[in-house]
Amino acid sequence: LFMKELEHIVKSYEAYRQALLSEVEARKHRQQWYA
Amino acid sequence: VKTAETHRGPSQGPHLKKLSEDSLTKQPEEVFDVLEKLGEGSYGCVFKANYKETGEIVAIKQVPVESDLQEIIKEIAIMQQCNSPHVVRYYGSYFKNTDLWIVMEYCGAGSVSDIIRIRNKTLTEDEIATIVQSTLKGLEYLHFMRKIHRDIKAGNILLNTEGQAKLADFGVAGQLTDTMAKRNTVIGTPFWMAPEVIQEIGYNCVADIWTVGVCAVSLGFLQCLVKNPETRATATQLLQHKFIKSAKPNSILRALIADAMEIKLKRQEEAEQREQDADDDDNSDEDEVDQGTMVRAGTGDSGTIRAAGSLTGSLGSTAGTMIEHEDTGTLQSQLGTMVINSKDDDDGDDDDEENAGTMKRRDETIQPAKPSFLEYFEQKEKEANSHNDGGGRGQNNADNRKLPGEGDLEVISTWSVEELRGKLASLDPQMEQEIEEIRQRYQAKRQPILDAIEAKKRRQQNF
Repeated sequence: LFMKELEHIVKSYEAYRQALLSEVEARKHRQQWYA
Repeated sequence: VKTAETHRGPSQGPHLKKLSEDSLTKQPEEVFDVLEKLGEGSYGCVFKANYKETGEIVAIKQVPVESDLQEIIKEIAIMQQCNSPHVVRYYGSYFKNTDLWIVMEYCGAGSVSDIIRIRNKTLTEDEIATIVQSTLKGLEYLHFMRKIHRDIKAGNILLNTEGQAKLADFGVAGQLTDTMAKRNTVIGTPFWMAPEVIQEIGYNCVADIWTVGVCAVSLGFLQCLVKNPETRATATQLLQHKFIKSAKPNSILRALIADAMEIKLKRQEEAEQREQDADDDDNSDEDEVDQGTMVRAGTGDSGTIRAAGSLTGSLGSTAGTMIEHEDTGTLQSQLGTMVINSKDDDDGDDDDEENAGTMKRRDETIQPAKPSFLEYFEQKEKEANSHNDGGGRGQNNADNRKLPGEGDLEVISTWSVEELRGKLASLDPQMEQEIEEIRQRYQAKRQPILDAIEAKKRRQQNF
């Protein structure tokens, strides 16, 4: 159960990190495009 | 389900007090004819047997010596000290090869929970009043002896064929002494446990009265369920209650017992017939002589096995460890007796079993269904939760943290780049903190189990 919960936490954070990174990338692209 | 661990048959002939000296020196198979298997518990099997010397029927529990004998020894000691028509009697014990044979009173109708299950019908108020009356008499006696049963429930109340109810299964019972007027060990079957047992604030005999109350809750016999143990009635006081005083004699249970026994017999016969048919099919290719021999032998053996199978049929799946059952979802469907010995049990308890910190689930006491009042409370809880949950974020428990739910990631697009970078930077420490929190949570769960294992190892070495 511990490992399952641990895995879940790591996966959630990983998904969240990817979402944040994608958003940062998207903003960069948008800024470049506007520039 | 404690499937009729001890049974008592028709009371024809003199009531056996204990086995004769002569009988106790012989090999058990010379003294008894083992007739059939009655059921199986976590400690071994229970058989119905004929005591050759007097022709009386007894129940024999066969326990492998390598199993946890402490609990069995305690059960024997408690039964041995009791002399009441409302408590199953102990007649004597034998060591036979690797088994301990415990000879006890036989109750022909089995446990009250068996009867309910077999008939698929709950009891009438009259029937319950009669059974609760005998139960209270048994408890009045036990409490007078300063013993606490700690696991009163329908599965541990046995009926003989005359309708007399008797308390059984003293595996988790406790003794109060002059130096210890209260106990702390958390013992019992979760839904039946008194609040003071769960709270580990110390409890005494009236903890048993709460469990009687849970048994009778559907009848509104609520005097048992007074949360404050100081003001909760005693068995003696409850015997004066109108509901109990007006209880009808044991004879009103005869119809119910006859009905249950008839259904049981019919099912047994049907199962035997099915088995015979299956054997006939299996052997259809063989020659006739072999066929006859095999069918007879197979039927004889399997009849016994099947009987036990049917008795234990509702035990559910193989029990897991307590760790699994800490998951509340699992616990709700498996109501086994639970023994959690509090680590800080400083009550002067001289009981090795309890000091050893054992934590157990006992398969044989698993009940198939949860009490309906709990379903009611759960429903209420669900309703309350759905209210509180209002804007539900679509997160499960494990995900109940600082992160937005999976469906709420669009919130990200509303943040500035600065905020996004800030979130990214704090992500790792946040994750580490969460991991540390769950690690601590699991460690807190794991520690008592490790302590219990360690204590058990020590005890086994001593033994």
